[in-house]
Amino acid sequence: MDQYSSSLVDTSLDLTIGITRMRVEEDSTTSALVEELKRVNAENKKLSEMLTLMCENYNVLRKQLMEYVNKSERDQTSPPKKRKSPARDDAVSSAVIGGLSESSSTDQDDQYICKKQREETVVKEKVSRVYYKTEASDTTLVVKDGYQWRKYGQKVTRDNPSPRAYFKCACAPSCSVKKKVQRSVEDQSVLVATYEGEHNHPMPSQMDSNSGLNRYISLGGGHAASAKGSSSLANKHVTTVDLTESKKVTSPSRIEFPEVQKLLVEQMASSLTKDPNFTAALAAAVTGRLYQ
Amino acid sequence: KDKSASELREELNRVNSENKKIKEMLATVYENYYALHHHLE
Repeated sequence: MDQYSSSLVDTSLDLTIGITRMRVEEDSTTSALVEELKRVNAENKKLSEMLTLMCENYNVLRKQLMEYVNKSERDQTSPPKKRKSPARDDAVSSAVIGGLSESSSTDQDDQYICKKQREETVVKEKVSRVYYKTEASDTTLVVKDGYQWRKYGQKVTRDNPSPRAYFKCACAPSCSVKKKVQRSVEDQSVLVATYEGEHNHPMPSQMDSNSGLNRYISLGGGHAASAKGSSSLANKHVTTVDLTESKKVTSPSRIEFPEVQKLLVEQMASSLTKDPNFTAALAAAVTGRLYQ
Repeated sequence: KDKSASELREELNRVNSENKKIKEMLATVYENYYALHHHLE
C-alpha cells in the first residue's frame, strides 16, 4: 500500500491556462518596481536636501556680494577711492545675473545692477573738471563759481596727501550735482574742481541783477582762460579759470563791464559839467597843455 | 501596495524626471555658488 501511495504523485490534469504563473511573474515585477521606486524616492529626498542646503549657501553668499557692491557704490558716491577693474565688475555682474532663474529675487537684483550701471554711465558722461588759479597764499579749498554749495566732507589719505573737499549743490534740494575741490599736485596755487552731474536749476547769480551777476561774469565770462583737454580726460569737460583776477575786479577802479563803465562815465560827466570850477580848471589845463 | 505595475512605472518615471530636474538645478546652483565664492575671494 505504501508503495502505491508513494507512486501516487500527482494525478491532477493541470488544466489551468497559466494564470497562476502570470500572477507570480506580475507580483515579482511589481515588487521590483516598488523597490526601484523606493530607491528613486530616497535619492529624490537626498537631492532635495542638497539643493536646499546649496540654495541657502548661495543666498548667503549673494547677500554678502550685494553688501559689498552697495558699500563700494557708497564709497564711489562720496569720495572716489580705488575702483574695481571693469572686468571684475562685469564678471561679478554676470555671475549674479547667471543665478537661478527660479528665484524671484534674482530678477530684482538684475534690475538693480542694470540700473546702477546705467546711473554710473550717466554720471561718467557728466563729469567736468575746472582748474581755478588762486593766490599762492590762499590755502582754502573754496571755489566761487556762482552756485551755492554745502560742504559735506574733507579728506586726506596716505596715497593722496593733498586735501580735498567735497561739496553738494545747495541751490535746489533736488539738484544732485557734487563737486570735489583739490589742490593740484603739480601747482599748489591751482585748485582742481571736479563736477559730477548737471544742475537742474538756473544759476542763482543769473537771477540776481547786481553784485552776484558781476561776480559770476568776472569769473566765468571775463577771465575764463582757454579750455584745455588731456588724453586721459577725453570725454570730460576741462576748463581753466583764473581766480586771482577776481580779487582785482572787486576794486572799483578795475570794473570792466561796458554797461557799468558807460553809466559811471555819464554820471561823472554830468556832475562835472555842472560844476563851474571844474570847467574853469579844465579850460586852464587844456590851455596849459597847448602852450607847452 | 494596491497599485498596478503600470501605475508604478508611471510613478517611477515621474520621480525619475523630478530627480533629473533637481540634478540640473543643483549643477546650476553649484556653478553660481563657486563663481560668487571665487569673486568674493
